[in-house]
Amino acid sequence: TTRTPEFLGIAGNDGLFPQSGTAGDVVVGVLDTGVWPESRSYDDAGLGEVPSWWKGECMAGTGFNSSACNRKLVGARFFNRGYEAAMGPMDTTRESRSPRDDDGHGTHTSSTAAGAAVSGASLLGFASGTARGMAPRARVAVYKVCWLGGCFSSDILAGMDAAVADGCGVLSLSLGGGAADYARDSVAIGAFAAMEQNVLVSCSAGNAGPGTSTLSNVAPWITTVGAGTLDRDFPAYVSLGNGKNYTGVSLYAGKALPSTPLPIVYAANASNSTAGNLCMPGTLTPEKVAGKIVVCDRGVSARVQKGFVVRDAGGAGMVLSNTATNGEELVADAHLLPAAGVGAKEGAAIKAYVASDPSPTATIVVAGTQVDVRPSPVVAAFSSRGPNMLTPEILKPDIIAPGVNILAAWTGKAGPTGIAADTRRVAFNIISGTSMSCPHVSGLAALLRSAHPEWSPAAVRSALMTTAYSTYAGAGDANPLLDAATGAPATPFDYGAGHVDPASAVDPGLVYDLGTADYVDFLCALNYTSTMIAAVARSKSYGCTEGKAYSVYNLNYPSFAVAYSTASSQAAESSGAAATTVTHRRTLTNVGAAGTYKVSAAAMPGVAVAVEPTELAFTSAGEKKSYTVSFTAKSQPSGTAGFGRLVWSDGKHSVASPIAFTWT
Amino acid sequence: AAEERATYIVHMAKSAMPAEYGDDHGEWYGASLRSVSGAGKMLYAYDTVLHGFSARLTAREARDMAAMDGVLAVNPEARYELH
Repeated sequence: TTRTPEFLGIAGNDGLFPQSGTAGDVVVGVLDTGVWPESRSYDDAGLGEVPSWWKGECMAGTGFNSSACNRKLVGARFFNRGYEAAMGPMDTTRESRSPRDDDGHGTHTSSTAAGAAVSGASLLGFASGTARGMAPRARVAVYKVCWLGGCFSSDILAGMDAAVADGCGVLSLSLGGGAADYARDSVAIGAFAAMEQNVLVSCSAGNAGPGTSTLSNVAPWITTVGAGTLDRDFPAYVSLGNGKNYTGVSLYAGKALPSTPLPIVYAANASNSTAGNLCMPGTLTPEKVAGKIVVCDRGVSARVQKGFVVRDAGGAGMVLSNTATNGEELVADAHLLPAAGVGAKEGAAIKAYVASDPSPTATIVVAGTQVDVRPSPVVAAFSSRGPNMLTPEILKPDIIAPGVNILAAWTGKAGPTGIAADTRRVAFNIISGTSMSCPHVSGLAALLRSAHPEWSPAAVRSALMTTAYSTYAGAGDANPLLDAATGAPATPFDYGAGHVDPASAVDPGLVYDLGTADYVDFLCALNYTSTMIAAVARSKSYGCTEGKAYSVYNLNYPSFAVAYSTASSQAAESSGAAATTVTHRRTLTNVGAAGTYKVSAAAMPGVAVAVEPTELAFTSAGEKKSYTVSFTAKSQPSGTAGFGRLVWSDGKHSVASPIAFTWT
Repeated sequence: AAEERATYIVHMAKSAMPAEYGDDHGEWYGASLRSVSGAGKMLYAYDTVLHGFSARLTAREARDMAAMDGVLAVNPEARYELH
């Protein structure tokens, strides 16, 4: 990617992550739509021999030779049986029965995680620079489990089975399904076994935001990644006949519109459809849009498809307006006609002008790439949000990472919009989604595993979480990260522990470690039967101890979620209790030098926080110390939510955890 | 409709494998599949992230499979989407 290494503070900082010998040689396994091996992002110049423990393969198939792999792309497999059993034989004119990426998504995510540095990268001149993965010296192995018709769980499990057996140290899955219980969620089941075999699994949180409880991949043994913006934009200006100017976003790189304003029309008034405002295929009346700029609303169909609909109807340009749901989020698309995406407020103002002026006119000026944009990061409107609907006592997402307008490598089989009519071919493309933020974290996890091969997957995730930031630099708590959907401050339900900060994560001081037995205890706390536990944990040797009191609150998670029940709090108080207290137990492991850590804790008004002990003195690396934290509150109306923060500090390291309170 | 087949993920308890199969889980999985379905087609056998297999079964065959000794769970296949 371009810009994110600088934004994350890891550009030119290879010294930050010393690769400790071959144990530091990490393979990132990417389960996605495959790979375009000819991309320069898979150059292997300067990489040593493939480690001897690596068991991956380069599977030949349609249009893909086994010689396509090298010391960077060390493995490529494809899994199509589930897909073809469910959907019938694939259309080989559109899909390759091989690891070849016909879509672009898998090339984008795998190169984001660990692509080699490629100078002079850009999308039609936009976002130019040196594109490189988060872990440019890590290896990549791709497991094609997603096809044009979707990603089927029998294929995903086969891909995960192979990836772990091959020796991947990190798995990256930018895909999700409905919120099935852990015992019925194939990704959660595969990830449990991966974790047990010392593999970190990083997954996208989903793009169903900004609605609440819209997360995917919430299993506590998975690192769940939301999306935020970068300090880069692609501004475009919509100038109206009334002299007003509105700023939007555009990646249009073709012939500019004439400087003389053109007529502008709202799609709803140029259509014979009741949903004409959405610029869906076949809904625009050509004679009403020919030569004009058309205002369309986002929703239902893909943003890029709307551009084609306007172009095919003879429109000269498009203004694509956000709805209230997307708020002021500006996601850029490589439209084939002059187009600008605008926020909800700007869109409303433009539509009001069009409705009020008898001969409304406008023009669109594309301004190219702008960096050092502030404020950034902002939580992406589309990024799925908590609370965690499966287990409210586990705060998700874990962290956010760059996921808006990310440039990375692309397939040679599809154009930048991915629409069949787009015959352009590009080496790099700019797309958005938690699919893009997930591989950022996968690559950063590979960097950390390379620097600290002794760290467990949970320790790596803990380091990324407790060093994440949730306020703008140097602004202290007064300036929390903003939410693009509202323009208001975001919360831990939006960003989890905050935005990833890899330069700090490499030296976190203390970590919250977790192993298989801890997660089995967690499942016991959820009252899983031994059969359900065996299905998730692949073995009947794990079980719950009769009579033992299990609590989700004892899972040694690097963040806190306190789920009060309004009814039980009220019942307790009506029988004389002063308030309700929930107690969490945590254990910190020292991964740094000796030091004495003191705790500070803050919570929403009405909640008292008591930590015991308030000081932890570590004398050696690997030493573990435990503490309890009690949250005491009177009952609140159902639906109430609030937040807090708990930090252990030795003056050099800040081991920070968000706290979320809910009453239901 | 009763004969319509769909893909199911079958989780097996490795510890319950009969001794006669030795170390060959694949054979045990195959025999288990054949015992409930003459026409069921195995898609994959898994051994690293789960013990079991995926196969095309009718709903009745899936129920029969779930009732078999050594079977921990029979989950219908799900479709996931790219984010």
